[in-house]
Amino acid sequence: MIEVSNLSKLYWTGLIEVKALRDVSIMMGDGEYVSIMGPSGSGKSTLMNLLGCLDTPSSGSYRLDGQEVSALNDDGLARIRNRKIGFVFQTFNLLPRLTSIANVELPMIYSGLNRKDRKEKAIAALEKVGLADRMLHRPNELSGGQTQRVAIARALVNNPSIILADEPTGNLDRETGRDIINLFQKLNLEFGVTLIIVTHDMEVGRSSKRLIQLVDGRLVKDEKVDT
Amino acid sequence: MIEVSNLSKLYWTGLIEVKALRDVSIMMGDGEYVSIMGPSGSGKSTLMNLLGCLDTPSSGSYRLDGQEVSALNDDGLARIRNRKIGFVFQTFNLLPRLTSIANVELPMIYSGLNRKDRKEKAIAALEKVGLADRMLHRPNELSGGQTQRVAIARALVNNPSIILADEPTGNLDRETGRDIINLFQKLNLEFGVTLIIVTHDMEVGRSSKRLIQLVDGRLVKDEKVDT
Ligand SMILES: Nc1ncnc2c1ncn2[C@@H]1O[C@H](COP(=O)(O)OP(=O)(O)OP(=O)(O)O)[C@@H](O)[C@H]1O
Ligand SMILES: Nc1ncnc2c1ncn2[C@@H]1O[C@H](COP(=O)(O)OP(=O)(O)OP(=O)(O)O)[C@@H](O)[C@H]1O
Ligand SMILES: [Mg+2]
Ligand SMILES: [Mg+2]
Repeated sequence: MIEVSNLSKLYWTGLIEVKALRDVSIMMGDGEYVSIMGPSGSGKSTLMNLLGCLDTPSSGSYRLDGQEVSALNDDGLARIRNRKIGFVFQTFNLLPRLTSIANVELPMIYSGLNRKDRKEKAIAALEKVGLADRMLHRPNELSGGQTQRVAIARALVNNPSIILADEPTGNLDRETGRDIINLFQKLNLEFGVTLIIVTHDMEVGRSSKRLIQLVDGRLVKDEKVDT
Repeated sequence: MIEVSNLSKLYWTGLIEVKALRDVSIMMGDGEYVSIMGPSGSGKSTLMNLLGCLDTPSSGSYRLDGQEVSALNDDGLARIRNRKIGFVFQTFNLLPRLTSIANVELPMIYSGLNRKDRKEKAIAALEKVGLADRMLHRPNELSGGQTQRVAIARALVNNPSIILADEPTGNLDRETGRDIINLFQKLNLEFGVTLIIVTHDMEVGRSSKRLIQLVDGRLVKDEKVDT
């Protein structure tokens, strides 16, 4: 359950204030499948960082499963992120010195699983994105789309109840992109995972159930997708 | 004039050999406008790095304006890159501690221009990609698509005769992506700049004059685009 109310985020660069998000309000139930679209610089990643508990708002309220997130300290935020949320970053954010499999294992470090189980789950996640044969490659030994898919595998490996994916197909060819979207849809339909996907791709937007549009930091549209 | 003959690139990860490019041969005249497409991992960025003199092949020949590039040392490669080529990286590769304007000025450091002229040209390049109002922002203060556009501005600023752009619209909404492609087309039509663009976007591919397809490191198709 996601309840966002009048959420705003301001940045200061020198003396200039950038209103990245302005009074955004959204209600989302469990198991929803929402895509967020809008022009470059309209605030999509900023909103994702707030939803993903990676940052706190300048004003407004964000309740996740009844808990007010903007009131939490760093430890509280970290705990929610680890337990509930799988995040695919727009710029992948893999650790450059670790192999693919080590990068995918990372979210499980505090899960209490032993080494063998973490390894099995990491391999299974890499297989889901078609990269089991690249598990020993480091990020600089992977193509752009392969790096993106390792980031996706890492987001799935802890079986999160919410997946936040910031442009997960931006570096993928059409066919690989469709495989990834089918994978996400399967998680949503079979396991009730809540999906929030930022995308520039109309095809990805149309495969979701609800479409939210941002322009200049404001929410300008929030509609069901007609199938 | 680009003459690629039986170009191959092998990578070694541990004991495993990855044939990233296999016997690729291409001839390109000045002022051509070519797009390169193909599945994730098919060798597009590898080919771009070889064409951009950022790397040397494992075998085969690459002659740029009559000069055998694979025979050059690092200094020779650096000189060609600086004089002739503007490169837009798939992962932008901006310097994180520099502002947008400083990042865009970087290629001009060895051009002999004074500080005032470099600054003017950098601002003009940022205006072309719609980001003059972000010139003092650093990369972590920019959206994904803004970072991509700063990388594009940096590639243009030295007026190169060849632009190599590796997925230049991957993080841009449709409209901003079209602005960028129009900008590239203008450079090609008005100034005869040779354009080589890797893309996953059919619309970008269709706006070029020639389409090359890679699959598994091989060139499988090389055709004119019917308009
Ligand atoms: N740390 C920061 N400091 C200052 N300004 C910032 C910062 N982060 C983002 N911005 C600005 O806030 C605005 C929104 O950025 P955001 O990354 O949310 O856009 P976006 O919708 O994800 O764009 P894109 O589609 O290009 O990825 C942009 O204009 C950007 O320049
Ligand atoms: N430094 C490296 N060491 C080992 N393997 C590498 C290295 N760089 C690339 N590869 C491998 O070479 C192949 C081609 O990579 P390349 O980056 O050229 O693909 P691409 O066509 O650009 O893919 P994408 O569309 O995903 O960006 C991939 O299978 C990749 O894993
Ligand atoms: Mg973004
Ligand atoms: Mg690539």
